[in-house]
Parts: sequence; C-alpha cells; structure tokens
Amino acid sequence: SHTLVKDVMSRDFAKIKEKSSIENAAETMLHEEITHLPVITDENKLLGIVTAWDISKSVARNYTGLNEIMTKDVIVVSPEDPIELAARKMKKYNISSLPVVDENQKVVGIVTTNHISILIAD
Amino acid sequence: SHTLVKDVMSRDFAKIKEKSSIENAAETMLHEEITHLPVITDENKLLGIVTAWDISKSVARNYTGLNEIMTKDVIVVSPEDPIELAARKMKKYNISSLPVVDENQKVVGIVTTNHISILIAD
Ligand SMILES: C[S@@+](CC[C@H](N)C(=O)[O-])C[C@H]1O[C@@H](n2cnc3c(N)ncnc32)[C@H](O)[C@@H]1O
Ligand SMILES: C[S@@+](CC[C@H](N)C(=O)[O-])C[C@H]1O[C@@H](n2cnc3c(N)ncnc32)[C@H](O)[C@@H]1O
Repeated sequence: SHTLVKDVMSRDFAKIKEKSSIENAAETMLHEEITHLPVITDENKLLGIVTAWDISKSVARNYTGLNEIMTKDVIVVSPEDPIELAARKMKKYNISSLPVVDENQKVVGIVTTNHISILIAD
Repeated sequence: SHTLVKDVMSRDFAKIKEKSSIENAAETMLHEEITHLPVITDENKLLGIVTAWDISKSVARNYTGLNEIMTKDVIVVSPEDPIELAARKMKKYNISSLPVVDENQKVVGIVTTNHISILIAD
C-alpha cells in the first residue's frame, strides 16, 4: 500500500517529562486509556519511552524511579516512512509502539500496532 | 483477505489462575515479555483477563488483589472468525488482545493487534 506513518499516527498523544514519577506515568495511562508514553524534554526532544509493561516490571521488581524502568534507546520512525516499515520495526524488536520523529528530532506523533490493526477493521 | 483468527493467533500463550496475585501476573508478563494474560479455571474455562494496563492501574490506585483489577466481562473471538472481525472488536472496545474460545468454551489461543501488524510486516 502507499499508506505512510503520518496517515495513521496519533498527533495528539500523551507524553511525560523526565522528572515524572512512576505513579505519574501510571495515572496518565489510566486517565488517557493508553499504554505507551514518550518521555520528552521541554523542547519536545525524545529522552526515552515508558510503557504499561515497564510499570508492570516495576511491580515485579520493586523499582521506584521512572529512570529505573524507562527505555532510553528508543526505536523511532519518520512521518514519511511507509506503514510497512513501522510494522517491520515493531515485529523485529517485539514492541507495539514507535514515537514519530521529524527531521528536527522533534516528536510529532506516535504510531502503534493498534493503528495498523484499525486499517483492516473497516 | 481470507485469513482466519486461527491462522495468526498464538496457541502457546501465557495464562494465570484466579488465585494468582498481582505480583504473579507482573512476574509472568516480565518473564514472557507479554502484556495480556487470560485468567482461567483448572478446566481452561475463561474467568477474565488482566493486562499490563491493569497492573499500571493498580499502581495508580493502590489496588492489591488480582480480583480488583481483572476484567471479567471478556470480549472473545472464535478460531474460525475472519481476522477483520477481530480487528473490528479491538477497535470498538479500545483493546489490543482477544482470547480465542472454541465451541466448548475452552481458551485455545490469543490474538493481538501485534499479530495483525505482523501481517503487513513482510
Ligand atoms: C520488549 S517489549 C515486550 C512487551 C510487549 N510485547 C510489548 O509490545 O510491549 C517491552 C519493552 O519494550 C520497550 N519499548 C516499547 N516501545 C519501544 C520503542 N519504540 N523503542 C524502544 N523500546 C521500546 C518498553 O520500554 C519495554 O521495556
Ligand atoms: C480499555 S483498554 C485501554 C488501554 C489500551 N488502549 C489497551 O489497548 O490495552 C484497558 C482495559 O481493557 C481490558 N481488556 C483488555 N482486553 C480485553 C478483552 N479481550 N475483553 C475485555 N476487556 C479487555 C483490560 O483488562 C483493561 O482493563
């Protein structure tokens, strides 16, 4: 297909700051009904990602700081990438979301396996 | 497409028993690298489902028992259903996994938005 990441990604997405707590992250996931949160600076630069799986890990391992559970080496895509490339990256790394980063390294959206599933739901 | 749920679902899937704790569920998600756990009886009948989102909710709301966080009214699919039906159900209820239940009400697998995303990854 000729579907691009920018055609399916969420542009209005929840995010948190590095100084947030694990409880802040859990509260945001509950309130927004989402499972993936990019961690960003005040200039919208990407520092990491924290997911509901990471919060679950904090329960299993008694971690207490966001820094202990967030992933800092983030797999990302560009808005202009074909959606199949996003699917290949998520399959390869066994993840279900990718922050979308533009040419200025700003996070402009998030794309998940839910967005791809919706493509065949209609 | 003519792809059926049974063509893409995981047959070898992690599950937990009702008497498990939240910590048990979190430990299983960590160890198996999964985010969805059907809760089943000794006869493989479905009692509920617990996800990493629910574990995150337990952190935000200080819940301590599995019973407090698991969803008991579970949306399911049949192995013979077309994959598009599974995608429509997950879109409708804003969920990313469905236990697959056969005609004897036994859980025979699980299908997720990750399985659907993989269909376009090749
Ligand atoms: C390997 S996955 C396994 C769980 C599950 N299969 C899932 O899709 O979330 C969980 C880990 O992946 C990390 N993760 C999620 N999205 C990521 C991304 N775009 N780049 C790097 N790591 C990511 C999370 O921070 C978490 O530690
Ligand atoms: C509404 S979703 C929102 C979070 C996120 N969008 C996701 O896909 O997980 C989270 C809730 O859905 C529930 N849930 C997950 N799969 C389900 C299913 N097959 N049937 C019923 N509830 C389910 C979970 O137990 C959890 O309470």
